[in-house]
Amino acid sequence: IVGGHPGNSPWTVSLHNRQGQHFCSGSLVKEQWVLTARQCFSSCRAPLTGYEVWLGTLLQNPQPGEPGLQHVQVAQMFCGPSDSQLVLLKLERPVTLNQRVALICLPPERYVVPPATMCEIAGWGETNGTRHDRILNVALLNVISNQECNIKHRGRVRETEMCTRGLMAPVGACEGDYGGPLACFTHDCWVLEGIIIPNRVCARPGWPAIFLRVSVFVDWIHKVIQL
Amino acid sequence: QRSPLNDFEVLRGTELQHLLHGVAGSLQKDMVDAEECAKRCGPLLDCRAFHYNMSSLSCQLLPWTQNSPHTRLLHSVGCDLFQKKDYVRTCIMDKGVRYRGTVAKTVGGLLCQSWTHRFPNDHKYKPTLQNGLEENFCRNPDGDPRGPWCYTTDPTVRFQSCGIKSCREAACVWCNGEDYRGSVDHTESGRECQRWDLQHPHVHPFKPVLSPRFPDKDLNNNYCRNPDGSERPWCYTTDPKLKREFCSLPSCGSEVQTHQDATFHCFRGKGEGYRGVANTTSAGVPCQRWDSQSPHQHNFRPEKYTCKDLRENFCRNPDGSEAPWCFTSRPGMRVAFCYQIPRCTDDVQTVDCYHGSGEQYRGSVNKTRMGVPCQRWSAEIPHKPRFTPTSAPHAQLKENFCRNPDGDSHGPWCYTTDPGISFDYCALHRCNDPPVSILDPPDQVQFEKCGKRVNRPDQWLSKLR
Repeated sequence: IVGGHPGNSPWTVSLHNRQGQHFCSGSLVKEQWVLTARQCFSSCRAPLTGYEVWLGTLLQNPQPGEPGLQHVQVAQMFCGPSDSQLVLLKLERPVTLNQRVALICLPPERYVVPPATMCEIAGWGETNGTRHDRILNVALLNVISNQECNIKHRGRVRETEMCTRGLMAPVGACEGDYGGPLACFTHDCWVLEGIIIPNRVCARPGWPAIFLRVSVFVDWIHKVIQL
Repeated sequence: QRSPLNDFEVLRGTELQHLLHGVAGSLQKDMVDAEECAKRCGPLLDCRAFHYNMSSLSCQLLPWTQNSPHTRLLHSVGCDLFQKKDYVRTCIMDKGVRYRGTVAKTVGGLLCQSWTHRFPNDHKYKPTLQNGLEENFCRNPDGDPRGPWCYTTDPTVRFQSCGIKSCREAACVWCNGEDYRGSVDHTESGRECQRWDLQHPHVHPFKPVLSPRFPDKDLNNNYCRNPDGSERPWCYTTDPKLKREFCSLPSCGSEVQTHQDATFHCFRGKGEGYRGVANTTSAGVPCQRWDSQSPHQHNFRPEKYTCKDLRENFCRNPDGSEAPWCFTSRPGMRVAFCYQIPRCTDDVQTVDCYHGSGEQYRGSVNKTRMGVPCQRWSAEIPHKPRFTPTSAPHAQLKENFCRNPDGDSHGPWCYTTDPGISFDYCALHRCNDPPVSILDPPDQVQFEKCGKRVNRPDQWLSKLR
């Protein structure tokens, strides 16, 4: 996260590959299910041996035995509809919810976040030197309408995507944050409205950032979890 | 400092069973490691292989290999099968004097005469354990420079070479040899290779047994390989004074980057076929030109990696990394991924289209977008369906055709014949009628429940700091 600050996001999980490296983030939507970005995996049938989610920590590479740390093997991967850029990961077993590990709820189907809503991104990714590497950083962003966003992005933003306002200072997600949450505070609750996906440039000053719009695919998420 | 294991090829987690002799071979106990077993088996002429059992630290010497009659390989956790290379390698080193394979036909297609026979061609050879003259297999008892040969069963042709290729010629190198799986185990200076599963005489990060970090690099035995994107296959050497050295292997010819592998606007898999023009990192830092050594020195010279298309400063993946990357123009940041390049979808070519969300689709496409055949709607395996032809008559759930009985907004789908994936969307695309927009929906839905977070005081964070 570029231009963020250390923070707390108990539904943000760290994805570790078989080399034990953090490579992406995800969001805990059910005790045994993590939502993340398709960009994080080389294919829908990538072998998952050795891939884990780590939760309950603020550190990118916590020491074994750190209090509250949980890590669970990824058991299965389900790719979302082709235009979704989404992946659902089923964990080998449910995680334990506590002060450090919490679920984030999903928005109603096709819900459109009103412009100016305050949202937050979180991740352990690249900070471009603006913050503390290796610990969880968060940054606050405001939602703008797709219409406004498409002025700058010249119509490239699709309805399955949503935008946040570009700030003059570089603030935004970057490599290593993909798959993480854009959580919006609505009616006294945090809701997973967007998923961090690669933009052409990280945290580009004055440019709206594009996220994946979760509400368009909530029906698919429920269906996979039920089936 | 060669290891006695260098004369063996290993099959991990494998046991060799002889169908006629139940338990075979002598059991050697308290073997510290497989090298101990190799020391025992190596000099014995009637030992051709051995089992090494890691849990009981024992090994079982075997007078046969997987090429012997009445044997079969079985999967066996905790047991590794080591077989003498001379008996299982299908190519020859030097003139093939040590070849003990089972080829029994000459280069002219003639069947070989058994070495115990004197007819139709008489000769002076007596099969012994030393000369390995066995059955009618090709051998080279006299060091013939043309390699292994045999007397033929054709009285008009006394003997003929068998044309078994040298290991160097048997497998050539495409591109930079990441896929080379040949059996050359010596470097270009003639030094023998160190086994990849040993850490002596040279310690190295490739640990094929302990951590399957390089599952697809075939780092078994001591054969030349290219696991790290070097310009050609290499190995660690058994010479303590020379850590690693390239191997001299013939090229298969000018690289043909098959066009269908090349992608230009997205990257597939790890992006080794990406040939687009993205030239900044995810963070927007411009890439360094590949033909430049500043600000970062490197070995990825375009002329050494002709099939990797290291043109200008485009993002590429010449070494099998996770994704396309480049050296950056920023002195403090050597390399970075170009994750801003979208991934190509895995989907197969769509063969039909549907209107709206496809609830009225009545076509006969019956495979998922990944190409997996659909399960019949009337079947109950591998997935017990929630929708059946009787429970959803409106949807006309015929055979295993793609349908949309639940009005899924993402289109027709089906239960799949893959036990691991209950359902998936189909190899169909939306016809060109514009989808219903969500941005001005009939009504703004509100929330009933939500996720909470205890906005705990900063004591945790401050302690962390």
